[in-house]
Amino acid sequence: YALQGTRWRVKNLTYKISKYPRNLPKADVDMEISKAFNIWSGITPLTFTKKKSGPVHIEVRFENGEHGDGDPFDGPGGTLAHAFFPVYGGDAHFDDAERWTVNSYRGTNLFQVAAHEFGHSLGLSHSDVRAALMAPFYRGYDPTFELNDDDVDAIQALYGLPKKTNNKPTPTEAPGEEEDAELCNDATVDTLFNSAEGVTYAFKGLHYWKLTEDSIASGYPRLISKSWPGLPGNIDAAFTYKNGRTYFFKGTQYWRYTGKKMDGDYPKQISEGFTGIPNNINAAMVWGGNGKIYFYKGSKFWRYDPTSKPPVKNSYPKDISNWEGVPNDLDAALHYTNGYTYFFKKGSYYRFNDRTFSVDVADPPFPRPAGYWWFGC
Amino acid sequence: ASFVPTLQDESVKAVMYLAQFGYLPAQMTNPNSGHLMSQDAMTDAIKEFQAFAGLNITGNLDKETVETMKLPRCGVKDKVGFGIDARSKR
Repeated sequence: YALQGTRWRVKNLTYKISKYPRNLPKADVDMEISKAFNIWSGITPLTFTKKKSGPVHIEVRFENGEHGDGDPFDGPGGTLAHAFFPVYGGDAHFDDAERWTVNSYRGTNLFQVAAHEFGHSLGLSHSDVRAALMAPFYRGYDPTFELNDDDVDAIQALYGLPKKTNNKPTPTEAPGEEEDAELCNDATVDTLFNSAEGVTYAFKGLHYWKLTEDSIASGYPRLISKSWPGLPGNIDAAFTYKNGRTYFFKGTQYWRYTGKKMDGDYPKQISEGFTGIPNNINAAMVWGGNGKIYFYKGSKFWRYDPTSKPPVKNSYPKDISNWEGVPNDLDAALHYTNGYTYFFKKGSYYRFNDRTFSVDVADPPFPRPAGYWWFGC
Repeated sequence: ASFVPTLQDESVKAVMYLAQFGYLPAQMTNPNSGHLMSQDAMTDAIKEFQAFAGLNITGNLDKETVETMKLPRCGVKDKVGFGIDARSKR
C-alpha cells in the first residue's frame, strides 16, 4: 500500500452529498455512500456522520466534464471518479456520465468506487496490490466484496485500530492465552447466537468466539470478516431461524447467511425485510417457547412471525418487564441448546425459565458474571 | 533518439495516460509546448506503469499494456513524481 502523507487529525468526520447523480434514486445513493464509509469506520476509530447542509469534512458530488477543479471528467469509461487527500480537503467527485449501479453486474458499482475514493479522502494512495480496493483499476461488481489485508494495513497505519480492540494482538497471528483477555476483562458482548449446526458463537467488535460447553474453543477469537465474508463488525444482534439461515442486524441493515456464506445481495434494510421492527435493535432471538422471533430494544420488545400478516401484531411493542426479571437495554439474547433462554447485559447474564416465565431464582443468584460462567475466565 | 508523440495514435494516448497518472511530466500533454521526449524516458515510464499494474515489464507498448490503459479506473495519480499532486479543492 502507499500513504499519500497526510491524514485527518480528528476522528469524527462529517460528509454531505451536495450533488446527486442523474440515474440513481437518492435513497440508493445515500445507502451506497453510507456503506462505503462504513467499510473504513469498521476497522478504524473513525466515524462518519452525514449532514444535509453546512460545512463538512468530505463533500461528495456527481459532476460532468469540467467541474471546477481543473481535472475534468471524460464521459463514460476511462476515469470514473477522483478524490482529494486530506490536506486538499478530502472531497470525492464521481463522473456523472458513468452508469452508476447498485447490486448489479451492469454499469459501475457505486459502493465499490465510493469506498475506493474515500480511501483517498482518508489519505491512501493507490496500491500496487491488484486485489486491494486501493488498486487504481475498477474490477467489476463483486457481490462478496471485502477489504484486502493490504487496505486494512494501510488505513490502520494511519488511524490505528477501532477503540475497543486497540493494542490487542491480531488473533489469527498470535493464538494463545492472551486471546481470551478481551472477553475476560470485559465480558460485554454484541451478540450471541446458535448456528444451524448447533454451535454457539459470541460476537464482540470485529471478533468472534466459538463457545464450548463451559468455555471458549481454542484458537479464538477470530475476525468476523474472515469467516463471514461481507459481514461488518460491531453487530447489534443475530439469530438462526428454523430455515437454517442466520440473520445479522446492525443499525438500519441486516444480512442473511447460510452457514458462513452470504445469501445473495446484502445488506438490506430492516424496514424492508422485517416490517415492523425498528432499527438499531439491542438483541434478537428465536424463542423456544413458540419458535417466533423476538427483537429487543430499550425497554420494548417485538414479536415477529414471518408466517403472519402483518408479521408484527398491532399490540407490539410491549414492555420487556413482561419478561419477569429481565432488564431493559439488553446486549444479547439467546435460546440455548439446554432449553433455557439467556439474556446478556454489560458482562452479566440472566437465565430465563420458559416454564415459569421468569428469571430463575438460584444460588448464586442471577445476574451472574458471563465471563466466569460462559467464557471460562 | 527521440520520441514524437504525434506520429502514432496509441503512443499519443499512452503519453497522455502516463502524464495524467503521474508517470511522465504533465507538460508532455500540452499541445502548445512542442515537447520532445527521449525514448528512454518513455520506456522508463511504461516500465514503471507496467510494474505498478502487475504486468510483464517490457518497456514496450504491448497489447496487454494498451488494454490495461483502457480499463476504467480512478482518476487520482498513481505516482506523484512530477510536481505536487495539488489540485485545488474549492
